[in-house]
Amino acid sequence: SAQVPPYTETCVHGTYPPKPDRKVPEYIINLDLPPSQRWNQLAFDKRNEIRSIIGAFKGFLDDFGLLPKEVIYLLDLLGPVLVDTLPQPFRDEIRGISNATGIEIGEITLYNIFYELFTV
Amino acid sequence: CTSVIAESPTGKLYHARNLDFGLFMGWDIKNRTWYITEKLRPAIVNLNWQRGGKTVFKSVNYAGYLGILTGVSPGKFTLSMNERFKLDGGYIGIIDLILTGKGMWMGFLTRNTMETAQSFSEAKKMLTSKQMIAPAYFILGGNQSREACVITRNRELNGTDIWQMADAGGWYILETNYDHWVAPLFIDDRRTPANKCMRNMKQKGAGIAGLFDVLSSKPVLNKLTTYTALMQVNSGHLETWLQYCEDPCVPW
Repeated sequence: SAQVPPYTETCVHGTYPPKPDRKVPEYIINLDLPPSQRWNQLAFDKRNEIRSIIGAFKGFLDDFGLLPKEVIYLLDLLGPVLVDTLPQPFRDEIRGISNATGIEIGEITLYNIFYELFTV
Repeated sequence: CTSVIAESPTGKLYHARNLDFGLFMGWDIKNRTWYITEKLRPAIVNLNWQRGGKTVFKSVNYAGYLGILTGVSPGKFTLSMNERFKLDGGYIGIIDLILTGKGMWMGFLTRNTMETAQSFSEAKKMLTSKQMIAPAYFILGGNQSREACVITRNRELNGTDIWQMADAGGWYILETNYDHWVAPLFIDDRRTPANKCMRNMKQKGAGIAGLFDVLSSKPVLNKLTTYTALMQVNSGHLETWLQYCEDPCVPW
C-alpha cells in the first residue's frame, strides 16, 4: 500500500476546493476577557477531543519510558505549582482550560509543552 | 511538515502549510494510520483573535494548545512553524531552563509574536532574539514582494540562519524538516517532490488552489498530515482543510 523510499512525486491537479465537510470550525478568542475566561467555550466544546489527545500523549511517553506513570502522577499532584512557573497570560489561560474541561492542570501544561518534549 | 510561501505574478504573497504530526507514536495496522494523528484531527480549529471587536490575528490551533503553529496577522505578516529535530533539543533546553532560567517555550514565543509584532521585520526580530527551549524552523512572510524567509533556530541564539526568498529561487521558498543547506534524509524527502510540483505549477499558478494542489500531492501529503492551511496576508484570509491520505500513501 505504500511505495518504498525514496518517493517519487505525483503532482495532483484540481483538488481544490475539497468537500465542505473537511473545513474546520472557527472560534473567536476575545483578548479583552481575563485570560482565565478566554478559552471557556472552545475548551468546553472540545473537552473530549483534548482529553483524548492528552491520553494518547501520556501513553506514548510512558511506552517510550520518557515519562513513566509515576511522573504523570506527580505531574497531576504538582500541576498547580508547575503552572506557576509559566509566564502570563499562559498561566491563567491553562487554569481556565483546566476548569472548563475538568482535566488536571499538570496535564494541560504537559500538552502545551509537548513540542519541547517531542523534538528530542 | 511542509511550509511554502509563493508570490503570484501580481506580487501577492500566499503562504500555505501542511501540518504533519505523530511519527512513531503508534501505528494502527488495521486502518494504516498513526494513532496520535487521528486523535489530533478532530481537535483542529480556526481561531480569530480579537481585541476591541477587531481581529488582531488568525491562527489554526489544536484545541487547548495556546501557542501558534500557523497564523496570519492581516496586512502585516504570516507565520508557520516546522519541527526541527536535533540532539541538542527539548530535554536539554528544559534542564537549561531549570538551571539557568533561560529559554522560552516555542509556542509562547510565536503567540507573543502574533499578538504584538506590527510588521514582518518586527516579527523576524522577535523570532531571532530570544533563547528557546527547543530548536525550530520559522517560515515568515511579509506583505511586500519577495518579503519571505525561513529562520532556522537553534535553542541558543548562536547559529541562527535566515534564508531569504530571493536566495531560494525567486518566486517561492519552501521548507520541510531539514536545514536548507543539507540534503534531506532520503527516506523522508518531501522537499524534492514539493519543489518539482511547485515548478510544474509555475508562478502563474501561485494562489490558493495551486498551493492546495501542491500540498495534496504525495508524499508531501502523507499519513501524518492533519491539515492544510492557506493564507493570504493582504486580505488576512485563512482557510484550513482537514487532510486524509488515501492508500496507497506513504506513512511519512
